[in-house]
Amino acid sequence: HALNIHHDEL
Amino acid sequence: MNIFRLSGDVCHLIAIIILFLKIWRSKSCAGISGKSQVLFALVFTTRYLDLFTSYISAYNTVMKVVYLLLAYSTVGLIFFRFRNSYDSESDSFRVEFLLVPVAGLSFLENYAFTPLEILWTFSIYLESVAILPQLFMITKTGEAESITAHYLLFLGLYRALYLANWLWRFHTEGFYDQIAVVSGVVQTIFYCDFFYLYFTRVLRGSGKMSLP
Repeated sequence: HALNIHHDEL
Repeated sequence: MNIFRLSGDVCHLIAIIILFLKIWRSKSCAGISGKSQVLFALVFTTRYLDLFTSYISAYNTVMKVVYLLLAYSTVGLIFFRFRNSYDSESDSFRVEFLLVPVAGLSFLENYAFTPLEILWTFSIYLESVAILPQLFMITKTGEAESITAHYLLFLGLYRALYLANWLWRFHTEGFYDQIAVVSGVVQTIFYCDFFYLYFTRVLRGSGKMSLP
């Protein structure tokens, strides 16, 4: 978890 | 996507729909905490700002939009359409006691110090405590209609299934979202007492859930 954080969960 | 995650999302959706239909059909929001519903609308709003910045999947986009629409519709029913039935006297939880610490914590403990990330973190922390005004209201009035109890059951199921989802993802992908998991565990703990009451009273009882 540094750059480009991708939160795919709802 | 795994079966726990999918069924968790579906339970979340069912919970929101149960609540919306209950208010819509009975033309009353008696026993429902408007404050909890405003907090949930705020949770979705601050979390789903990434609708504008990143595309993940059609499923992801559709679910986010549906959650947002239903959350705001429910708030609209409580505070506008059926506001005469809103029991503001019993809905007396002081939400600033939740919002201030949650906002503070999201500035201190986040993945990146950017507006979108801080708001995402805020939404995760806020969701873990957003049901407290509703639970407080039930404690205060001493009972909940069974349909309100079903709503809370499905919200609780959603939480429990997300925990299973995170265990699954950790074992299969090594994926571990610390902020979401810690907040999720805290949130699920709030439902434990309620689960006990639900199974001992609603399922065996007369339809209403009374507190001891």
